Amino acid sequence: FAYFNGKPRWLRASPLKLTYAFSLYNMIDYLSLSEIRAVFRRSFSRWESVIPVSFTETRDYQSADIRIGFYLGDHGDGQPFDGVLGVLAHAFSPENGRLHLDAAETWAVDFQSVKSKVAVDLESVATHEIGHILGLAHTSVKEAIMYPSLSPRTKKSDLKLDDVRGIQALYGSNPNFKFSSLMESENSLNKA
Amino acid sequence: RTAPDLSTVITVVHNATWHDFDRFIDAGKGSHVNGMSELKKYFNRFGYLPIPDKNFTDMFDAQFESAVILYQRNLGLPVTGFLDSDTISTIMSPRCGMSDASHSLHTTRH
Repeated sequence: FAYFNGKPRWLRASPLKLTYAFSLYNMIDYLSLSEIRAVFRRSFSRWESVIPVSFTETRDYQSADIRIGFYLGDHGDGQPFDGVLGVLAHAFSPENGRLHLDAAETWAVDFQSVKSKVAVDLESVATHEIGHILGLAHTSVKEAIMYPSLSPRTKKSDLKLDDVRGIQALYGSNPNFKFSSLMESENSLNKA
Repeated sequence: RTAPDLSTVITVVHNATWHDFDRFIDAGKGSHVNGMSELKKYFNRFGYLPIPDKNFTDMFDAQFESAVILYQRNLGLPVTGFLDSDTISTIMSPRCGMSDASHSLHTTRH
């Protein structure tokens, strides 16, 4: 795992409580808001389960800690998107809170119903970008969520040991988290 | 002369921006391939080459070799120092727009 220079993290009293909101104007129309909300709820929950942090959705976009939107091309943050595939999304290190997804991608919540060869799993990318929002940079561990690349039609949304160790070194452990459950999950995957 | 069949090595669907990087396969230090400056821009964007004070050339020079080695290390690839098929395939894969640089790495024992 890796951190950004200076090891930035959200500096608030523990347990950390962060709010998130979706842009009213910068969304995609082929997935419903309820589908997108459900995907992000699951992505935030993965991180909540390992560190003492809670994420709550709010409708107040301007005051939300984490602001999520889908953007095309140059959208004003100096990091223009590049169309289909290439760069899929980006997010900013703590305590900026911006999480941007490339609106040009074919975002999917279920590959059974989306046949496009360039479909990208929204949950996998959302979970990765939330890692950046919390302070993790890219890792060299291919299986980890924080590995920088993701092939189309691939789902990789479970946190791996590398992700968990990295984020817990920043925020501590969720008291309900047990490494044994993660190890069991990874062992069963390895056996498979 | 028949072109090598790359279909078995590069199976990922790529975007228009990086789709032609497969022509750099097997390029190494000392080689000169038209358009390699575009690949250098990619390396610059993701933190492997310093910000240029002039336009990038199409020459695979020592500085670019160092960048390729660093990229291979950071992405968990075999460190060959040249643009082998694994490296090119990874370069062409869709990815997060955050730079791979400006951070400190930690290791995890598995």
